Amino acid sequence: RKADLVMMTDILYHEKLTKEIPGR
Amino acid sequence: LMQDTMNKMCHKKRDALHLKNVFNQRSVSKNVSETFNYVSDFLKFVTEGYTLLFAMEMLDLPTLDTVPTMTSAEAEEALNYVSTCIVDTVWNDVTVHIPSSNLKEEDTYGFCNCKEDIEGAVMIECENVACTEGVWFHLECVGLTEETVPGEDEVWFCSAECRNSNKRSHSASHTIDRKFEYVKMLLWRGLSDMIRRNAVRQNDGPMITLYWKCDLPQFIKHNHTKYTILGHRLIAKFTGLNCFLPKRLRQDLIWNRTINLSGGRGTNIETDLV
Repeated sequence: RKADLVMMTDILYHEKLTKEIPGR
Repeated sequence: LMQDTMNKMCHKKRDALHLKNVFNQRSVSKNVSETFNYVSDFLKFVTEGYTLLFAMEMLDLPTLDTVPTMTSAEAEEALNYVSTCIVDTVWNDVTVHIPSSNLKEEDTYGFCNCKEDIEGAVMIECENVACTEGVWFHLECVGLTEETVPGEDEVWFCSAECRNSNKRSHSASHTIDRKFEYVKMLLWRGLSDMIRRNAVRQNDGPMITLYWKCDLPQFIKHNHTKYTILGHRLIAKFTGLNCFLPKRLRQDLIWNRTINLSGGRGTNIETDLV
């Protein structure tokens, strides 16, 4: 489903971002 | 941040401006504070659109309604693969690099290999603008004399690395696909906006705080002094050793950041928007 793709991309983006923030 | 995105997106005859006209989004204006909700929806629409177009391109689907012939396991794998690919492609490095040269003492002589200020010595400039060795060199230090120095029309490089990197940067500027770079920028900013929106809808306080943290470089870069100070103060209030707020106020700052007008899960909106 189209919505799944957008949601999945969103989740991966979030994960990648939070991984890169120092001092979490 | 959304205003910055709009400034970049709708600059001159960019795609976003074209999309706004094609989809008849007349209420969307470049001034975000006037039409916040419309801009927010438009940004979401554009981001979703480009994400789907990306997937169509990768899976070789001619139209949006084409159903790819694959089993559910394959579909799940494809979904993971496509999403990862999109994120990796549009990804921007979010960490800030401070060049070590900025940290040196100011009075260090920055030119030539010898790093010594020789009075009256004739110097020659390396043609590579990004030369890391010092850009200007004493003739003696690079084995030249006033007789053998290259003419004004001739180019001179201090090393083979500088010659090669100069060639690379020249050829790179011709091969950059500006359209693609624009779409990547758009998607990066769009997804960035989307995850922040999700955090607000869920009233995910720790995440909102975390996003403030990663927005700081953006605020500094775009000269948003007010938000830099606000963000910095907010983060300082409950992280690290400098955390100076009592527990109750800290809880309030983390969890009392949104308002739910209509009730139900995932329907929170920003307090300042209300």
